[in-house]
Amino acid sequence: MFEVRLVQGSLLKKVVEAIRELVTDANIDCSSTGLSLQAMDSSHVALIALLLRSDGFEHFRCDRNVSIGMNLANVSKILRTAGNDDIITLKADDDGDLLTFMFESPNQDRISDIEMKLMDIKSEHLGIPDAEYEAVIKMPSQEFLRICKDLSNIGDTVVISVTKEGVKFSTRGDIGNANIVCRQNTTLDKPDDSTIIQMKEPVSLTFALRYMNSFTKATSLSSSVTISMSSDLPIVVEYKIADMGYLRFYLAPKIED
Amino acid sequence: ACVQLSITEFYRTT
Repeated sequence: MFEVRLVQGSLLKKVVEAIRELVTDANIDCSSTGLSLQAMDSSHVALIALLLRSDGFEHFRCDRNVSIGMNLANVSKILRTAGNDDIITLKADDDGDLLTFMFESPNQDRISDIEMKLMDIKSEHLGIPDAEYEAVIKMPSQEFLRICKDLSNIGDTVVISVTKEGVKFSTRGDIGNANIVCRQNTTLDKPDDSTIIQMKEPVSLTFALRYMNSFTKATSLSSSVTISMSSDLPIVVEYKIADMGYLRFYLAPKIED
Repeated sequence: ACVQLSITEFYRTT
């Protein structure tokens, strides 16, 4: 038996909206630890890792480890019928091929349930070792969204360079070049507005802006975003999910031919 | 020109 109840159902809606552009089908792995999901985009350029810890749910029952295979476009269609303030319950029998979504309005005057057919998905699972990154940037997620969107008007790729001076986002295109520099800025009364740059080594990497823009679909999950970079590793763009876990996007760099 | 690397070049399949 698998049954979990999430009071802040809007979190689930936001997570699915944030990843459905990159991933069509995915397994949600359920264990006593919580719900997790790992999936690559169809080109194997980006990887998504989601964790929702069990203690963030009002009720969490998972008798044995199960993988629930689902089409994210269908999950999105179903979750769109839930109100933003609804409490969401997910349940599945051990041997069943259906996942039941139950949506309860806050004052319990409307309760809906929708059964969704599950899929058998074979997915490649990658082991991502913990790494010490050369540079870690924490900045307002809205600012990162704006930078990615603005640079997309000029070019297709972004060079992210971290130095003592700050973090520079650069692009070049047919109409010209653009650079945006963000400096460390610790706004003590509003920690969510601050930009914090921790750098062990200067690092500069090139990425496809199309993917970066897709990651920023997660902006509503968190007021800040953490970007981790090392010269020989994919970039990690992480949105914390309040008291529950995280949504991380890994993106392989582009290199000079 | 830049070549796009794949995520599977960095992490091992478990």
